[in-house]
Amino acid sequence: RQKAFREAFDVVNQNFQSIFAELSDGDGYLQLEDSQDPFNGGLNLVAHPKGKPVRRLASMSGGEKSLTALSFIFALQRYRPSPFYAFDEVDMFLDGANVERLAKMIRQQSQQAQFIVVSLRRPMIESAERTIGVTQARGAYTQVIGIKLTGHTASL
Amino acid sequence: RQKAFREAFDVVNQNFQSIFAELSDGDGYLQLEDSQDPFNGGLNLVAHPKGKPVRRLASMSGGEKSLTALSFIFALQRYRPSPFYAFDEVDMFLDGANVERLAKMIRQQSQQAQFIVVSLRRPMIESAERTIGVTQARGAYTQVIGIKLTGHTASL
Amino acid sequence: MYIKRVELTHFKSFGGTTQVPLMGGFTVISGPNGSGKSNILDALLFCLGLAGSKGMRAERLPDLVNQNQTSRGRATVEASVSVTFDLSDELEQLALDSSPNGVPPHESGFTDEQRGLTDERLENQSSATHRNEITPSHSKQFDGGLMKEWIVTRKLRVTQQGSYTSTYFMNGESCTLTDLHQQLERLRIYPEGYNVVLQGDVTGIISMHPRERRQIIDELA
Amino acid sequence: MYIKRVELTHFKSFGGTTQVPLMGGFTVISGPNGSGKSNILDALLFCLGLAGSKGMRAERLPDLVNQNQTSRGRATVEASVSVTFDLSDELEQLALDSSPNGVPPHESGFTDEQRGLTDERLENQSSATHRNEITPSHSKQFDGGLMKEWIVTRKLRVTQQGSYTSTYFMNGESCTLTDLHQQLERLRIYPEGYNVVLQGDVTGIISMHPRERRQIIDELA
Ligand SMILES: Nc1ncnc2c1ncn2[C@@H]1O[C@H](COP(=O)(O)OP(=O)(O)OP(=O)(O)O)[C@@H](O)[C@H]1O
Ligand SMILES: Nc1ncnc2c1ncn2[C@@H]1O[C@H](COP(=O)(O)OP(=O)(O)OP(=O)(O)O)[C@@H](O)[C@H]1O
Ligand SMILES: [Mg+2]
Ligand SMILES: [Mg+2]
Repeated sequence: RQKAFREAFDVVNQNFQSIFAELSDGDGYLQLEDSQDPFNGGLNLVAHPKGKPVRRLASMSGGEKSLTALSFIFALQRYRPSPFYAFDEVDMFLDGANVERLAKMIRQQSQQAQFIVVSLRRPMIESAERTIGVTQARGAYTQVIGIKLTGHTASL
Repeated sequence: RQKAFREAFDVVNQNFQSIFAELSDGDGYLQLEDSQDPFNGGLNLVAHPKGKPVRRLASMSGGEKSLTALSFIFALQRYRPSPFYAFDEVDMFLDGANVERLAKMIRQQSQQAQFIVVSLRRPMIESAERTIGVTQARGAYTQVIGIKLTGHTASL
Repeated sequence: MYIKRVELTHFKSFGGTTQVPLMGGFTVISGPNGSGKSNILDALLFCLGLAGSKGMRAERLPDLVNQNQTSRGRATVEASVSVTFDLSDELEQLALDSSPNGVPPHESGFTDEQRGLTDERLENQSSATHRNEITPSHSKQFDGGLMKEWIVTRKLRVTQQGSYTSTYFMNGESCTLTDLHQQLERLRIYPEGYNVVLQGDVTGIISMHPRERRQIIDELA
Repeated sequence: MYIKRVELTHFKSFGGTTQVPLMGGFTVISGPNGSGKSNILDALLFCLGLAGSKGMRAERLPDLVNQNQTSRGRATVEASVSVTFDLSDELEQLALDSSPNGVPPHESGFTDEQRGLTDERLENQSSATHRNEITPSHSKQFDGGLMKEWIVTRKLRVTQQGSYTSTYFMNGESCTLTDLHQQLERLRIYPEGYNVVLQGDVTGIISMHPRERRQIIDELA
């Protein structure tokens, strides 16, 4: 069981390092609290966004925390992909440039899995292959409209 | 003491109703759990954004919750203003149209108090009287630049 | 594989029956505040049994039924969600995985043990050659080459007094939540999976306890 | 009144001494992720003693000192923040409030009791005519017509071993946190005030307990 964990940990760690570098333009890696006996301790994320010196996770900014958390999720995905990923406004803390980076990475990862992403941010909408529009008129029910980025709108 | 509370409650309630109507285009009011003996119960917010039927607060959407919470804060402000308000990304859940509504209301309320608002959203930046730009170059410290909306930039 | 359709009936802000057609790859859902975007994700969680009522912003399951249904004073109201998975690639993938020389299992006549199947996710896999050995409900799941679509449905019935029942179905046959979770596991969909991130939760991985974080890797290993 | 300047020295991502000039009305602070925007609000909370270290995303106060200071291996490092309030309007306002016929107190010679001052926030108000009756530190605060600016400073010193001291100052004179909070209350700035909403906290009012929410009105009444 330790061996299986070790293998998983090493792969996810490697994934995390390269994904973090791409999303946060910095260095990050996973660290076991007890490397001799992993099950005796927990798992820490060490993050240096933009090459900043190491600091406790809690003191990172909202945007930095989001990118670090998402790097971890993508690192897990590359190791054991789920068939679909559903993200609800995971870009809410990100500045425009970081929304673009995240959108590019999702576009890349979406070759291996389905991504359904709720977002209000333009760079995210523009990177998707298609958009589903949702509205609710006063006193009415939710309506759904499928919009393809070719500009072709289909109502359902 | 009950009398002082009653008076405060009535004023804040009235404020909340008109502010909520403006921000959420709907009806909202404050409700005491025990109207005979207020101190025996708590205070509920009843919110019908866009005239939707009443529902528990928890089931509101992220944007609806934000506007309801901000309406309460502004209602308190009109009753007992603080000299300054500092908001950090309170618009993170709001769609573009609602960021505009909120920005207009802050502009209005800023005649009675100082508002310092951290935001990444364009309609908020465009409604402010001035913007302070903050940046941190790689390996350097935070730098602050004051930018007036007349396009005049001053570094500090 | 991917989800190709979610159908919502009387679920939260969706009145009547609404189809949300989806495709593989990268789809964005957008629209004004309060329009129902997050409710679509709640529908996925509801149908696949991946979260409790609080995880869908409801105090109890009956809160999930569209308000108009409930207020019409009918004796019993019902809400349901169906999720249709497109399996055409997955089948071929599962078939290939189970055979060391790349020949699909139902064409080679070997038993799973002979093929050296060790992945426990495949041990329930039925195939045309083994149908007799496997329980009827399984034989309908993931039949080699025969099933391109897999539909999961969940119905919630609420009586006027407020009591309720919830029933799961796979391809129209009722099943237990445990059955459903077993099948979902074979597709790598887990209740504690990190593939669904709800509104406001993205930084949760940062604030969680280190041991909890390590367990995420345990479960995948 | 309004905050006209925040000066940060070795505080979080601010090295050296940095001025943030502010004006009344509506100011937006913007910039890329991780640049230091929220740190400016943390500086306000730090200086005015409005939050504990966790409320500023630090495990303990020493974490607030700029990393470069700490890593230079000096025996003792120091971080400080000063907040300058512009009081020119407030004074006139306070003066008017305390006098039923609108005449500023220091011009009328009546005692506070004679003026029917009941607002407990004004009971510490010193004015030129009363200076002898009031403790020295108060006589420097809000003197009728004499003080247009009020500067609050907080210094944090951390030794190499990691122990630390924090000192508050009002207009250059050291004071206790209680003194500071008393003065801030007169300006309607409270530690549990809802005038500061930190990143991610805006929906807190929705998820809080109803009794807690009622107490907010209690405190203002
Ligand atoms: N049982 C129900 N019946 C009718 N409407 C409901 C029910 N449950 C929730 N709603 C409504 O659904 C709306 C919330 O929808 P949802 O959370 O999906 O919005 P959203 O599009 O995600 O918005 P945001 O961008 O603000 O997050 C609320 O207005 C709520 O009143
Ligand atoms: N003691 C310290 N010394 C140096 N840098 C620090 C210290 N404490 C925090 N920081 C840095 O400050 C940065 C966070 O700044 P802040 O939270 O103000 O960013 P922000 O501009 O609000 O970003 P966002 O838009 O993502 O919320 C982090 O990168 C963190 O490393
Ligand atoms: Mg939502
Ligand atoms: Mg921030």
